Amino acid sequence: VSLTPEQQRRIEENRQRALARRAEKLAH
Amino acid sequence: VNGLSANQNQVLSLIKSCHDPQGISTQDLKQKLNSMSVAVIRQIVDFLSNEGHIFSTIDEDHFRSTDNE
Repeated sequence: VSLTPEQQRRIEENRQRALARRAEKLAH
Repeated sequence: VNGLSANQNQVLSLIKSCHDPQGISTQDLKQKLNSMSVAVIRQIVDFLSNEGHIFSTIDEDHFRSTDNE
């Protein structure tokens, strides 16, 4: 399955948000 | 060890083991976790997402792990 550039962009955004959430949870 | 329940760890390791760019779907998870209901899987996926372990990809039904790359 190949993703469109728009899908790749959205996935990367979601990944960055999740990483930020993870870091925030670990900091508490 | 990581503060997750056995069920949560099982779901997380399945999501981690998938390396497709679009991730793994709830339906695929259900097929591999016959003992778990879709409702329970969705609950776990919500929790893992909220904790930042996983994130949705092409839609709200496909997931990837934040720490498998």
